[in-house]
Amino acid sequence: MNVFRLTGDLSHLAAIIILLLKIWKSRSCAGISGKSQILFAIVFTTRYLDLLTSFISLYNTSMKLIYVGCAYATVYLIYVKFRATYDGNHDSFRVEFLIVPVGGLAVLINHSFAPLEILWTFSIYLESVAILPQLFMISKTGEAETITTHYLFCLGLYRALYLFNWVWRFYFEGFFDMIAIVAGLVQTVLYCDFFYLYVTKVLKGKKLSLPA
Amino acid sequence: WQRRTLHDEL
Repeated sequence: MNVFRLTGDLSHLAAIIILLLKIWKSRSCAGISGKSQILFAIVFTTRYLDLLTSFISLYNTSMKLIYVGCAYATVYLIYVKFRATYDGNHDSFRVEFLIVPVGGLAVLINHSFAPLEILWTFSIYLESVAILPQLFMISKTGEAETITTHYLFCLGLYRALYLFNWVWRFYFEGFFDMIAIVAGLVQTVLYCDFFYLYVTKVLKGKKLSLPA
Repeated sequence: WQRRTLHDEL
């Protein structure tokens, strides 16, 4: 555990909680891609199946349980409790275009050809692109609520901090996981455009809106 | 690259 890893995890947790609270307090999930949230629920479910097979630390186990629990709570709020506010027409990204290639890639490129390992690999690849429906939705509507951009920023920050974590672990522990690193790089790159808009608009007090 | 099946990160 190093400072990048810890702050990365906390940033990830902050993102998840921000989104949950935003939906809960406003009683609305307008502007939120339910598809991205379903993908994240799938990501956590397939990755954390090792909760049943291996124990790493109390921190590790409790964080996993919190992430999974919050992911399903978010999906529940969007598709059940506040379904009437869900903007399905704008959430039109075709997720099968993500899930099918990602599944194929996980079967082809993995650390070992075992069911749990393939599911872990699948979750790593899927996480790297799971935000695309949300970014697609923003590009379609041309704007995002400020609180939604804070959520996205925390999520992107978590990924960037994990990159620093891997540099650290490579130098000090000789550890590197090529699959996680490549997928993490891809995921971070996807946020770059958003980071730019966040810094140039949201941090200056403006709402995030895209030119028509 | 290392063959690992114990993933200690989140």
